[in-house]
Amino acid sequence: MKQFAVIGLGSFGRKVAITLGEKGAEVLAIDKNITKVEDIKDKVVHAVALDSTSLDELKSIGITDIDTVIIALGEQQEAAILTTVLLKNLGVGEVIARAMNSLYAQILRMVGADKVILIEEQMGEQLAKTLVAPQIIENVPLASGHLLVEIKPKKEFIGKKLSDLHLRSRYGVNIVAIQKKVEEINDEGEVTIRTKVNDLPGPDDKISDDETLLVVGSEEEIERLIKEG
Amino acid sequence: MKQFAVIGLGSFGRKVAITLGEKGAEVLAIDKNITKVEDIKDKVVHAVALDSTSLDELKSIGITDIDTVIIALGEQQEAAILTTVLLKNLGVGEVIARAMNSLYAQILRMVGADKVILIEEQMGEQLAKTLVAPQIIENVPLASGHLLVEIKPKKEFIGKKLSDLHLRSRYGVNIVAIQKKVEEINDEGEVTIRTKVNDLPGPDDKISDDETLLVVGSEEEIERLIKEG
Ligand SMILES: Nc1ncnc2c1ncn2[C@@H]1O[C@H](COP(=O)(O)OP(=O)(O)OP(=O)(O)O)[C@@H](O)[C@H]1O
Ligand SMILES: Nc1ncnc2c1ncn2[C@@H]1O[C@H](COP(=O)(O)OP(=O)(O)OP(=O)(O)O)[C@@H](O)[C@H]1O
Repeated sequence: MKQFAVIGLGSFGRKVAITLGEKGAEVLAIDKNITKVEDIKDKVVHAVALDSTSLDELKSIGITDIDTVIIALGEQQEAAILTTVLLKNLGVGEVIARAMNSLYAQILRMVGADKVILIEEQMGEQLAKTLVAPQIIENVPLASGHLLVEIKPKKEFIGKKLSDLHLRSRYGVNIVAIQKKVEEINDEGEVTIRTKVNDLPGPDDKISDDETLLVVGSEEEIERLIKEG
Repeated sequence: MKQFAVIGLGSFGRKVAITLGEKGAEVLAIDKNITKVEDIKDKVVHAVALDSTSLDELKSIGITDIDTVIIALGEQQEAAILTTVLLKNLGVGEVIARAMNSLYAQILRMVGADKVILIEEQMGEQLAKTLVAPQIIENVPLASGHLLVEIKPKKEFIGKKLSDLHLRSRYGVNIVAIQKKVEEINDEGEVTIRTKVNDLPGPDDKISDDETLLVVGSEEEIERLIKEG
């Protein structure tokens, strides 16, 4: 059973700790501010107030037994650097540190962080990608160059059989699923929208205008599919 | 040709603007600090220094013609609120605002933001998910409950044909692709690692221990596949 600790309960650290707890992981939430510790007590197994830049305080809670420590000190980068070194000296297996910018990312790696996270940069890139290709509802990088995307089919695709579209031979993309939003009435008599997924689409399946396609392909293939398809 | 503007060139806003520019979009980068504006001039089409809480200054750059404005003022939430109202009053189509926390998210929506983004919360959740399921190398929510995941195959799967594993009938998951990392020597004589993707796996394909499976299924199906598979 893997044990986690999160140091720093700002918006990011608190969310990491709570989500880990929700997924059933054993989490130790740490912050020097007792109020932050009190506020999270009902959502995680353990929560303790301590200063992570103090070797004695880290030792006192047996931090060496923790497999992965997430340092979520965004503003306090000096404390993040000190804490990284102390944790690695104490033999903690994996230290993941939030970096404020790429210079701090370099420093944190140099002093031993196994992974660094640049939150603002990563979210900025994710947002820009969703904005620039709105037909691409979901844009997921899979591995070197391959993406999974959810796209709204072009007018020319509507009503046609998948086999007539020749997506694989023409554009080199693989169709993973056809999705459709349907209105349903639940037990309380409320109208809800549910997404039906046909994730084994056959050659005779036709695409209607209220459906979207999930396809896998390289970035070039998908761009071509969207532009020319 | 869709036009974007980004107000606030902190780490997040700057990254949004630059990534939009890299993707070929027309971006107007805005910050009240002239140094931030100067630093981004070579990476975006337009960059201008102005105070986004000033109606006159917004009018002077014809912000009404912009389709989507991203307000990337993370700390300056009062300015974010004022700017949202001014932009909507000026008739800007879509205003996307970064919120510092859920209370500000509520306020920004109330005063007209079409979308709000909670960067720290979203990244916190993403990080926790990758940490809690390391066999799940990539964990992508597709639509209500369906995920695309990349998983390391269990020992029992290695060397078996896909048709013998009955993943679809036993676990209800659809295999999208089999991926393998291969070492290659590039033109400079350096050894590089490239990921080969077989994204039309056939029933007779076997899984080797250096390959990973990309599967689509509901959260429950995938959990069951990982636990019992
Ligand atoms: N040395 C330390 N030991 C333990 N906790 C600390 C230490 N220094 C700061 N903290 C705590 O870390 C938390 C995050 O601090 P920081 O100022 O880095 O926040 P932040 O990066 O702005 O947070 P977020 O962006 O996630 O909202 C605070 O709750 C603070 O009390
Ligand atoms: N009224 C305003 N008009 C234009 N730009 C502004 C205004 N107020 C602040 N800015 C600019 O917005 C940028 C981001 O400011 P803010 O203090 O909100 O940063 P931040 O949220 O901490 O950034 P990040 O987390 O992305 O690094 C700064 O460069 C600042 O000069």
